[in-house]
Amino acid sequence: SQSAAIISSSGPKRSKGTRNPHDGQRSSKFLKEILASSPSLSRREDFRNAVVPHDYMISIYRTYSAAEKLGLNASFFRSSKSANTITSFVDRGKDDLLHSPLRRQTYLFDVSTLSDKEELVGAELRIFRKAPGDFLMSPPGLYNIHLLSCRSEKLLDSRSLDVQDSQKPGWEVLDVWGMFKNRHHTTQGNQLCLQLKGTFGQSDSETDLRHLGFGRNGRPQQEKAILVVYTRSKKRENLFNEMKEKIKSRGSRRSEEEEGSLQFKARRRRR
Amino acid sequence: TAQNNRHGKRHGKKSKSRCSKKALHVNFKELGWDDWIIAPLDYEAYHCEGVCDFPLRSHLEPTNHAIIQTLMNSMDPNSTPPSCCVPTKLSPISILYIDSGNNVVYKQYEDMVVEQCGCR
Repeated sequence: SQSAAIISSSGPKRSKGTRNPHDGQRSSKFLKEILASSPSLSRREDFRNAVVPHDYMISIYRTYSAAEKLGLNASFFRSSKSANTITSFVDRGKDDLLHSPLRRQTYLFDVSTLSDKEELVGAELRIFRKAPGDFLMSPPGLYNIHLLSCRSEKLLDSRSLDVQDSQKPGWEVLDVWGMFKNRHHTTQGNQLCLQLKGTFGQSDSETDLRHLGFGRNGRPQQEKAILVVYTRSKKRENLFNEMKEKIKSRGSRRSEEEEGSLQFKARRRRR
Repeated sequence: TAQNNRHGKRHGKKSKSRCSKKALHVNFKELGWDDWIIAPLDYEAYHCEGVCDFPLRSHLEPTNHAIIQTLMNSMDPNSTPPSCCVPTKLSPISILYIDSGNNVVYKQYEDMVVEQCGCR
């Protein structure tokens, strides 16, 4: 609140100097927008409750902020890939065909908020594999999971799984950095699409992914797959950019809601 | 001239403190930013406060310009203002937040904590 008071009172006075005369007005206007856009406490809590951070993101934050307090630079960590921004996108894909075998699973991510100005330095898909309750349905042995690009069906990464041995649930991490290198070729609009398939031993026949513990039904938010993208911004970011984006998205949400309500009223009138 | 006491401080006239780092506790919840910042909800940012008067101490790492400006100010305060007490070294903090697409983002924001103040 202290800095807010300084900006609003000194803004118009500063405009007498050599600076852009609109700077002060713009910042005080922006400040008004910030204050006006601050939702009530209950709405804020609703908003916060709607987004549940994955444990992986919380552990990243805890590790790097602890390192900062010790004077270590987070970029020294191998896992950070020298990135200063790590974004998690939650999977929007759904498993349908409840009763048929799940041969392929599509993972969809809305990556529209990724900026072209930032340098991409790494990307991985983290999929939670439940302990398969009905693993006895699968013959014992080594299984392979393969991650493909939906569009080109190009193999991005693969991993071996011994279903009998690995009874503990856990996260499978697959490297999708190869796909991001040519992002404009692999994304459809703002959607990034990945496909998972499982095979048994040396055979090419695709197995039911539910038997391997990848079924999506009944999963809480925390167990949904995430796409983790590591980026490095060259220029110094300022916090107000984040606030501006928030205001823009709130504004568009509000206009969508208003538009929806107008359409409903028109429909009712017609009826 | 004011006589120095045993701590090297002057008696008599009310003296302004020299440029140094002071506490500034930032509470994102009070700013209303807790709807998009997940963690931390508060942190110690510090701020710089105090006067940059002649003679400037070396730990304030003055620029040559600040030295000249301070000298000019000491000779004629009406013609030249004193140099400014500002942050000269800042450090980053980690922030976990929700972006406009409702994605959870970890970002290391530069220049969030004042480490050192100086005269510029």
